[in-house]
Amino acid sequence: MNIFRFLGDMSHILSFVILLLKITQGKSAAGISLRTQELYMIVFCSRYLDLFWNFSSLYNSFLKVVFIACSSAIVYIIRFKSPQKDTWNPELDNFPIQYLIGPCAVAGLLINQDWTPFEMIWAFSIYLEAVAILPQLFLLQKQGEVENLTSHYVAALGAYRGLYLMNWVYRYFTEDDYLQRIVWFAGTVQTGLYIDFFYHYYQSKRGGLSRPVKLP
Amino acid sequence: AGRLRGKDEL
Repeated sequence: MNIFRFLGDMSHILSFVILLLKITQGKSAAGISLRTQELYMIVFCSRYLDLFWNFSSLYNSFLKVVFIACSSAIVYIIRFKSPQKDTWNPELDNFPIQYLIGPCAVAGLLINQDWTPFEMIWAFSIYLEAVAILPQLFLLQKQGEVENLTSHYVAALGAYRGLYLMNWVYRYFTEDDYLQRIVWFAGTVQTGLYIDFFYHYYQSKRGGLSRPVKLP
Repeated sequence: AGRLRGKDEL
């Protein structure tokens, strides 16, 4: 465990807290992509199958359960709970996620670490997480403006991935047998997707005013 | 390391 990874996990938890607060207190899922939340639920449910046989630490296992529970709760609330479910706009949030799931599944089958079923599913979840934010970014693009809390949510997610990149660099230089090409590649792609958002997020927050984040 | 195969990250 190193500080980058710890802060990365805390930032990931923060993103869940922000989103859960927004949809439960704000009673609205406007501006939140249910598609992205569904992809995250698939990512965590598939990646953490090893909960039952891989025990690395209590911290690890506890957060796996937390991430599965939170992502499932978010999907449930936006899909089924009133009044949030009425604030979700299927016309706007209509990114064809099958075009993300399909290629990731093929990639998981072809490029993985060990050719066992779990390794294929695990690799699938790594690739899927890299692109899971796309429906959300498309939704924000369509809306042009980003609601304040939503912008903090996406920023927290971006920070989590950026900190994980630093964690991999740190581990690469401090551990001798640390090699995770799949994770490094997918994580770099994923962090790249946030760069554009961060630029607009920074522009809008720079003035210190809470001007809404404007995407072109 | 063994079964974990480096999957000690979330």
